Amino acid sequence: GAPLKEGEETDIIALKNYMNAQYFGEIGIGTPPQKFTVIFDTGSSNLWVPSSKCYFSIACLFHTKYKSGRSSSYHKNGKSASIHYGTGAISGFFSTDHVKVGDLVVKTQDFIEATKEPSVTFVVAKFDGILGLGFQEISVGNAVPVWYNMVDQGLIKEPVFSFWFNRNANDGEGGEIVFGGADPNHYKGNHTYVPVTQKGYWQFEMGDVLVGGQSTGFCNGGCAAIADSGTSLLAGPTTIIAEINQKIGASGVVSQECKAVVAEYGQQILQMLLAEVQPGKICSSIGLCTFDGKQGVSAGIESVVNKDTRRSAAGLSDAMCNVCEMAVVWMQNQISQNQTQELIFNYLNQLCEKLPSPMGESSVDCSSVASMPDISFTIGGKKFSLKPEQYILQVGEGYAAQCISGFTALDVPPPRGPLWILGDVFMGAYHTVFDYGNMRVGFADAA
Amino acid sequence: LASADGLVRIGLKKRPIDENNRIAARLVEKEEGPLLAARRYGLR
Repeated sequence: GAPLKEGEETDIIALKNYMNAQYFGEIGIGTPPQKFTVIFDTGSSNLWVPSSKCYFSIACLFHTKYKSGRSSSYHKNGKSASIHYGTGAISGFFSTDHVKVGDLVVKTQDFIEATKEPSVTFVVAKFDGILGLGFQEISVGNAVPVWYNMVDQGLIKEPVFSFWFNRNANDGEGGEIVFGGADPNHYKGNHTYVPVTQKGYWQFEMGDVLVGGQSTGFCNGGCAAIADSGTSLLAGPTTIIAEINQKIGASGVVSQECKAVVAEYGQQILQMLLAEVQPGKICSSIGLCTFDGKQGVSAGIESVVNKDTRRSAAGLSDAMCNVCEMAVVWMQNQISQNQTQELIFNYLNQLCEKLPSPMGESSVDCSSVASMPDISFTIGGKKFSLKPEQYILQVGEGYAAQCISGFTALDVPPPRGPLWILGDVFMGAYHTVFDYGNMRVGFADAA
Repeated sequence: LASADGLVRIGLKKRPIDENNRIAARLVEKEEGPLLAARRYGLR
């Protein structure tokens, strides 16, 4: 409830995991240009690179540093800045200089010279900095993003940029970002466009998510989604990720809270669903959540997981409310498939065991990839499917091969959520157009 | 780079996911885990 300070309202950025970011490009800053490898990140809006004045962060030892004294186009700004990412933070000060992107020169661009990069993320990162392609609304210090200046300075034909990620592991080419339009060589058919619903991020409305053609239910009424080139995996609500994990055999984290809710309240939830009680009111009716008219919120009650040692930790009771709401969705789905009571409870217990750790990775059996289901996302009324070979990432070769699910859990409560982050795993399959002029995002099959 | 069609193309490099990065990612998860877990349940 405390008021947010500048930059803190960008709590979605705080959930990004740059550790897994896979695609980088090169830019130049200053005159003559000093080269930096950056992530072109549609999920943030600032440009930052390490500063030559970064003395005490190990990360700075391993990366190229900007030397303002060597640039004839440098202008001092000096305003301090800090950005908090989930996987680390950077802080420093603003400077102004020319930025070379391809053969375009964006003049008088404000950017952050990072003087502190304390997190392990940036020590091992293969990139020097980040070039944000999001909107100014989420820009720390309200700095004008590079992309805005590109448009304002008339450097490109159309206010559009597009991404193509090359998913062909045997091909040396990593991908391409195109400013000013889209390269027809990199997509097939027409793009399906959806309007940007929350300016700041490239956020749009998404519908149901299907596993093997079957609805998961949770996003039937709509979920928000952000197209984010700076995130590697696909992140979405735990309710759905657990269902996906169950179908693809991904190992998750056993949740005691989940099993306790199924054991103690499962029968009650089932009876209420069969009696057609409004699903959103069930968890509050049994005392695990408080109903606020739209959704359940934690009642802050005591846990009954262990009756001998009753605890009143708010975190645990929140978890119970959360798990209860997931159980309702799962059960609704099972009832709609006419499953027996026994099968429903078996399935729920299986899902409890497949609960993913937040923003963590899940392993799967490489030999089962071929039999895993397609997973589809409904965008603009059209189904965008991912085949297992598109959503499973392989690390290593032969006997040393390990397979990782491209899905990870991320729960953002309303009104911002439920939210999906469509990272490189999705953008690798679908060529993505970011249309700034018409405030829309478009997807077409990648070529 | 810019071409006759007026588009500005920037080639991207791809870094494969390797074991070192996975270990580093786990370290980060450990470092940030409680915060992320809290966010997972809607706590600020």
